[in-house]
Amino acid sequence: TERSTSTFDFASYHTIDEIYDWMDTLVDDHPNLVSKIQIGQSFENRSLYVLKFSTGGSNRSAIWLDTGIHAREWVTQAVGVWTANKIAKEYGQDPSVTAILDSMDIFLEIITNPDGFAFTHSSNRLWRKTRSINAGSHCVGVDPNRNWDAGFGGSGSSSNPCSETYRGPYGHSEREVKAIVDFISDHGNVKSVISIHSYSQMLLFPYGYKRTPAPHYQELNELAKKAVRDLAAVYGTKYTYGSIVDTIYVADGTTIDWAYDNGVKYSFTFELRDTGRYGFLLPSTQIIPTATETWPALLDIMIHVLEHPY
Amino acid sequence: EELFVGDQVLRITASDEEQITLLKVLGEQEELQVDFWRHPTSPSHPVDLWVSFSSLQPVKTFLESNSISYSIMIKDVQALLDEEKKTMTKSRR
Repeated sequence: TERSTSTFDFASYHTIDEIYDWMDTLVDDHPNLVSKIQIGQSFENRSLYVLKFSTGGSNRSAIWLDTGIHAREWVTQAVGVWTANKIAKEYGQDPSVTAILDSMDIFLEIITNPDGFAFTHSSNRLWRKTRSINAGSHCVGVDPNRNWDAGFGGSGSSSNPCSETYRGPYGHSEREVKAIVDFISDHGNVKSVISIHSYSQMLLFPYGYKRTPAPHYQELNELAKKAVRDLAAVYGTKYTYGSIVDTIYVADGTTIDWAYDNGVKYSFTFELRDTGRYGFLLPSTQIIPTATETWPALLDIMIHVLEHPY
Repeated sequence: EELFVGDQVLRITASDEEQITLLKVLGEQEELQVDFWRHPTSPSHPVDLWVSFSSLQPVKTFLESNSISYSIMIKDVQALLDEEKKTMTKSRR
């Protein structure tokens, strides 16, 4: 039967192959808006695919979204799929989405850690890291959210390859991380990076590697406050918000600290639901509610980026 | 495929900074198979700890002997994974 995005079950978890196939149908269904680009290959040589949403122009200001950098956080890849479909469907329908895409591009990497994700399906559902080999250790993998060259190597990450927060041998050692670094650096016009994790219901912004407030702290805090308020308005899911270091703990080498230190002002991390029952094993029945409540918060940030060029 | 039969996830509530420190020490015990799903950061934040079945007894003894309160968030991790897999298969059909 002809594949179509309308037969895809957004309320279920899927394998990497099913998601990569679905990405192709999304491109087929929206040829004038969506394209698929490959930004590199993972350690085990899986393609790193990014969906590009663009209505033309060249090197427009852009928004980067990524999900699934921690493999076991399955609700995030699933929310990534739903959000990609929502963006494509709403262009030309929703005034906000239309305004955003008439001026900016959106890049969405749904499976940011494909080796780890494949491993959660085949061998260990609780795997978090990449699957790179660590010289001199029997332990595999690096925490891709401690591998960025921003405060790299501090106390908010581990030097032990067996730790879940192992930083890796050096900043950007992981191909999955380096590919994004190169893409954003080469693009040169990315104005917002939004990295989606789970769980604990938080909306975070820089810094994680130092206690010094970010220069744009006030603006980021106000925007986060509005976003979590609009998120809670959907189903009442309560988020906390603030800088990483104030809200959770010291974390070194994170995606959004690197982005912020490299000029991307509007850098945020979402920690999606769970309210404290399932953790990483959120039932698939909660995929669509989670995506639906996250959408207005994402829109808040993207509209703010559109209305505050810099 | 790694199985998690009998493994549990404990939701721990530290009452003060001393208990937060004790939890961090617990997490560093190499002989225990534990993983913080939510890290010990401050008494105002819950801590979620995955504990393998073989480590359940020593971990619970440690918590109780230090009067650190906890509840069982996930009673059997594998049961939840089996449910997840069943749901995926059904959806695929």
